[in-house]
Amino acid sequence: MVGQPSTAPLAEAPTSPLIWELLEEAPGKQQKKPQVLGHPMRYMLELYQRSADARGHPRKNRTIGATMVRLVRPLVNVARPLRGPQHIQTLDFRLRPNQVTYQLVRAIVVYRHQLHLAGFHLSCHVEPWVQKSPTNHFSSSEISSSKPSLLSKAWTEMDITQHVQQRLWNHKRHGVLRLHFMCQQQKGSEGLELLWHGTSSLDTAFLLLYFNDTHKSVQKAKLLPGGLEELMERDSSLLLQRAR
Amino acid sequence: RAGSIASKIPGPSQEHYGPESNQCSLHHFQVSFHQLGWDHWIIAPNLYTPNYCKGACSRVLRYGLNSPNHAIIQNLVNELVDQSVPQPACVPYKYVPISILLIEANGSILYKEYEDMIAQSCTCR
Repeated sequence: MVGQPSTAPLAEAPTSPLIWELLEEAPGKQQKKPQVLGHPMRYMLELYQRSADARGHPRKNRTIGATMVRLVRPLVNVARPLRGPQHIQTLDFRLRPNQVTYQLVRAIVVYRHQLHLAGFHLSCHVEPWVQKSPTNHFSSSEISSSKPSLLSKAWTEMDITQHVQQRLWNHKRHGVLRLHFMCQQQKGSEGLELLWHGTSSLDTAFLLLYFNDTHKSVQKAKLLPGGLEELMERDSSLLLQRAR
Repeated sequence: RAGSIASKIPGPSQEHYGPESNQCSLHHFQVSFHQLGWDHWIIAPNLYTPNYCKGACSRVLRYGLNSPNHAIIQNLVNELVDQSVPQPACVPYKYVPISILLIEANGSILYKEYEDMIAQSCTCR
């Protein structure tokens, strides 16, 4: 199977839920570790350090609000210049089919709202892509807040949970969330066209999906209060009576 | 006969029955994800401490092992009725989760809390 590690012990317990998850998520061992550098990795490392200690124990005071967070990077798209001072980069985020056991609780797009390219300062924002729509803007109900990202002052986080849930979340196949990353030069427009050549791999935005596990195992019931162990505390003769 | 066994059950204030080193207990054990063959996609943590339970579940289950009633009965059955019925085994009682940061095959980065990954205490059952 694609992505199945070659470690033999994993194959011995195919019915274990953990093993199935790992088989789905792990890249094949023969593949090199996917290289994810830059701001996405830095963001997730900081998220991890805030949420767990060095031994991997979840911190009691963690504020992550979810048991799983997936950072999705956009598929590479080439920016296309427009007339005037604006440039648009199309960002496609490929979303996995909705797993019944996980509930989406939050979707955040993190993007650079300030960009510096070859001495030019650009202001950027993110908008949804809706086919054949005259006005491609997030409605006030689709976004709840924008705030500076913890990454740096040049980054902003925008909550688009409702937008994702309404349009994409109940699909059973892979869906694509398409956003437009739009930038314009703050002063003048000369040279902007040249700037965007080769910026397809620029680290401009990524998507964060927060999930809670709805299929957690039921908390085990406590031992019956009238159990034998309690009786042993009092008197072994009582135990003798029960055994009879 | 049950009474002769019951009379040997130590209470909470009494000393443990038998040499403690052989009794069912939690053992610290640490592995790296490299040893498990998963280091090509797990970013953090570097080390993982699953621990394990090992030791004898004596015919008299000491107080504090959190053994269910069934384990006590099974011990009696093994002792008094049918020796082919096995004695209870030393296994984990409580677990705690760990958080893992990993890279998926498509380049996405995943933070996930996995339940029941570390044994925290043991029981005979």
